[in-house]
Amino acid sequence: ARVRLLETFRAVDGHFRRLFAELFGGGEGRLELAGADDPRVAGLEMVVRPPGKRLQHAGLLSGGEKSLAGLALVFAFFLARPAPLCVLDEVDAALDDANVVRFADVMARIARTTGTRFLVVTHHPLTMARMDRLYGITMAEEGVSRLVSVRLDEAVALRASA
Amino acid sequence: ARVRLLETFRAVDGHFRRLFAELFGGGEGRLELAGADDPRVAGLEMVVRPPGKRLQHAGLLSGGEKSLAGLALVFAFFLARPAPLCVLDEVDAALDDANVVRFADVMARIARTTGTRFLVVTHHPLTMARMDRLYGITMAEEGVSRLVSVRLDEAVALRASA
Amino acid sequence: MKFTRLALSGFKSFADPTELAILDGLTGIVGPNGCGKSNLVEALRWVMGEGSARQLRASGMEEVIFAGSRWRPPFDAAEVALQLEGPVEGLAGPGEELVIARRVVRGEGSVYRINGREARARDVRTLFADASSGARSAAIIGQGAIAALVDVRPDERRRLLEEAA
Amino acid sequence: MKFTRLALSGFKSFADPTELAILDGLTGIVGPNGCGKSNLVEALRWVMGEGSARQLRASGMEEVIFAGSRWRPPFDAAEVALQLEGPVEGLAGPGEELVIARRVVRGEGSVYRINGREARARDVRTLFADASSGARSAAIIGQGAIAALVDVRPDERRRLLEEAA
Ligand SMILES: Nc1ncnc2c1ncn2[C@@H]1O[C@H](COP(=O)(O)OP(=O)(O)OP(=O)(O)O)[C@@H](O)[C@H]1O
Ligand SMILES: Nc1ncnc2c1ncn2[C@@H]1O[C@H](COP(=O)(O)OP(=O)(O)OP(=O)(O)O)[C@@H](O)[C@H]1O
Ligand SMILES: [Mg+2]
Ligand SMILES: [Mg+2]
Repeated sequence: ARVRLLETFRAVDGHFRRLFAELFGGGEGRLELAGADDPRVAGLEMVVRPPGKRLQHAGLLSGGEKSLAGLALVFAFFLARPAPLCVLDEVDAALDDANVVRFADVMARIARTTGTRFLVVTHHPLTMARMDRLYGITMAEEGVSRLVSVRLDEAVALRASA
Repeated sequence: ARVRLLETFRAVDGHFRRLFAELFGGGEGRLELAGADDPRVAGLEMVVRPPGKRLQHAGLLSGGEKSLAGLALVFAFFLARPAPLCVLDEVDAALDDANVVRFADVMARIARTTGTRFLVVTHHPLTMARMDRLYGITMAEEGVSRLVSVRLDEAVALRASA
Repeated sequence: MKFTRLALSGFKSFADPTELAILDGLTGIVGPNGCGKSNLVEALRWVMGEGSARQLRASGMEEVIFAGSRWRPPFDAAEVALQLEGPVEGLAGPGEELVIARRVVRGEGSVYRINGREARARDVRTLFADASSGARSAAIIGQGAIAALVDVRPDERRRLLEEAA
Repeated sequence: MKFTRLALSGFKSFADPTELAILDGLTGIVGPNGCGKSNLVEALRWVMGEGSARQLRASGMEEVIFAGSRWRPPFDAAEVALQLEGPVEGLAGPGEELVIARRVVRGEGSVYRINGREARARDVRTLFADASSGARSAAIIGQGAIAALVDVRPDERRRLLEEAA
């Protein structure tokens, strides 16, 4: 079990480093097992440095930067240990347009690579534009949700309805 | 002190009810002092019902609905006890377009009414469009922030730079 | 294992029977604030065996039953069914269909079914957390949870590694 | 009391001296992820007497000193100055200018100044939390904090009421 944990850690770390550089457009990030020799009790640390900046503790990152770093970790797990389903609820809420595009590109590539099916809740038109299909949820009858297939232009309009 | 607390509570509650209806475009919200007779130890409860929905405990609200309810509370305090400065860091991140417009309208009216100065950090073009002026922050030199005055079209473009 | 369909009835704001086909690639779910997007995500979490009402923003598990609207009275029960395609160890061969369902009735607890036969919550959770094969079944990142991965304590983050390993 | 200007030097990512004029009405602050918007908000919180490094996303107060970039070495000190316009009880008459400054040097603590004269942290905090007059000076809602107002415990929310009353 201890060997398996270390193997998994190395696989996840390898993917995390690549994904971090891709999502941030540079910089470097890595994972570390720290605080104990036995990986089963050690802590999983995130060491991150956005492009052009100096290494500092990850808590100092901005809201958008933390979202990206979190996504790099989630996607790293998926590449190391693929799973059939990934559900993301508004993970792009804090991302600016440039980062949303990188996020959507990475997610699309993972879907193709691992065959994982994604359910992506979003308010972001740029994310919507990358989807293979869109479902809209409305409350035409007050207080009651209904699910309908929608096109991209309808989806963007839905954000504005109330 | 106890009388003052009750007075303030009633003033804040009065504003909260009006602001809730305005931000949600309907429904009803109110505040309650509960759990003790002495207001100095009672809890401040939020009772909320979005339009068309039934009364439930506020934890069940959606991310955007909680943001709006939180804003109704913050603004209610400002109307009851005006203060010269209000700083809001991305409070509109979870709001859809219809709610962003209502939020910006309410905020603009409060600024005019109470003379409060607002500093509003935002990624939302609709919020930017309501501002009296815009400052952009860039990192043209990597890792070093610089502040510049920007126009609306420049501000919207800034979201996309990296 | 493949996820192919999610069906809800009376779950939170989804009063009427609703079906979501889960297809290949990227499926977007959109709509205005409060329309039910996170409720849909929680329905999936719930049918997969979520035991904590707090994880569903509720203070008690019965709060996931449709509470009525301005025009409709509250319901007495909520049900969610999840259709899978095998292989699923011990339950379905390759390409074979498997249906997991959960139903909660006011005043009674939750009842789980696997292919129509009553099962324990534990059986459903084991199905989705097949630790022995090292396979993970699903990752669900709730609203507001992604940035928190950076702020959680290192030992909590390590637990994610253990679940994947 | 009126807030009229915020000046930063060496505070977090604001290495070079920066001035923000605080004018009437609504002022928007925009820019890409990680450019420094929340750092600017934290500079205001800091000069007004914030005592908890955790409220500034830091694990120690010295972390607010510019840590260097790819191209520049770290600084030894950070300073923020806030310009106010009176009346401010006991310190400035109507229309009179008042400057609050805070400086932290690596290996030493923070030093506060009111109009250039050294002051205690407590004096600065009292200035901004003038409980006796019932006046509030400022509300600062940090990133991610707005929805939390709905989720906090009722007694915590009541404390907000006390601060305003
Ligand atoms: N048991 C229930 N019965 C009826 N309605 C419910 C029930 N539980 C929650 N709701 C309603 O569901 C709504 C929240 O839905 P949800 O969180 O899915 O919205 P959302 O689409 O994710 O919105 P956002 O974009 O703001 O995150 C709330 O308005 C709440 O009143
Ligand atoms: N002491 C410091 N010296 C240099 N840079 C720092 C220091 N402290 C924090 N930073 C940097 O500041 C950045 C965060 O800035 P900030 O939180 O203000 O971004 P933001 O504009 O609010 O972004 P977002 O839109 O994502 O919320 C981080 O990248 C961090 O590395
Ligand atoms: Mg939601
Ligand atoms: Mg920020």
